[in-house]
Amino acid sequence: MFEARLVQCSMLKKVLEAIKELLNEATFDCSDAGIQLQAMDNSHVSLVSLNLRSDGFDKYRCDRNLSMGINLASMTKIMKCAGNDDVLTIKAQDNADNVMFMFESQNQEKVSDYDMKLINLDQEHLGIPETDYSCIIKMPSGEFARICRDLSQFGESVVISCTKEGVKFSAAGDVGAANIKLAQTANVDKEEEAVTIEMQEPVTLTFACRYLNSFTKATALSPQVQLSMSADVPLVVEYKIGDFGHIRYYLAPKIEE
Amino acid sequence: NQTQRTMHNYFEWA
Repeated sequence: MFEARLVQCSMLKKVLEAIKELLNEATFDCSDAGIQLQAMDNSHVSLVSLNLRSDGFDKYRCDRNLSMGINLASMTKIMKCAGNDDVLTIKAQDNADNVMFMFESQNQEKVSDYDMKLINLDQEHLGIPETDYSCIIKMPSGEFARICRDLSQFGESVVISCTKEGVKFSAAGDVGAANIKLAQTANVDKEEEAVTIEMQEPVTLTFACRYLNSFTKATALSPQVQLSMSADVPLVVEYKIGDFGHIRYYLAPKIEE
Repeated sequence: NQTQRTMHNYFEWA
């Protein structure tokens, strides 16, 4: 038996928004520790890794490990039926071929349940080694989304260049060239507005804009985003999810032949 | 000329 209760179901709506542009379907692996998901986009250029710890839920029970293969378009249809303030309960029997989503209004006067068929998906995962990154940049997530959106007008690729002075995002194409430089913030009232850089070695890498733009669909999950970079390894774009855990996106760089 | 790498250039199946 699997059962997870979430008082504010808006979190799951935001998670779904954050993954459905990159993934058509995904396996949600449920265990005592929580819910995890790892999946690559169709072209295998990027990878999504989601971790929602069990202690973040208002109630969580998972008697046996359960892998739920879910069509994300179907799940989106169901989650659209929930109000943002509804209380969500997800339930599945062991070895079930369906999962139930129940939405209760705050005053408990309206209760809806939706039964969704599960699908069989390949269960293969990639092993991601622990990496000490040369540069770790933290910045407001809204600022990162804005930069990705603005630069995608100028080219298909963004060059991210990090030194101890700051981080530079550049794009070039038919229109011309664009450069956006962010320095570390000296003083900020709110931690979430800060730009901070931890640098061991300067790094410059090139990435496809359209994936970065897809990652920014997670902006609503966290006021800050963390970019981790080392020479010739995938970029990691991480959004913390409150008391639950995180969503991480890995993106393979473009390299000069 | 730039080539787009994939996850498989960096990570192995677990």
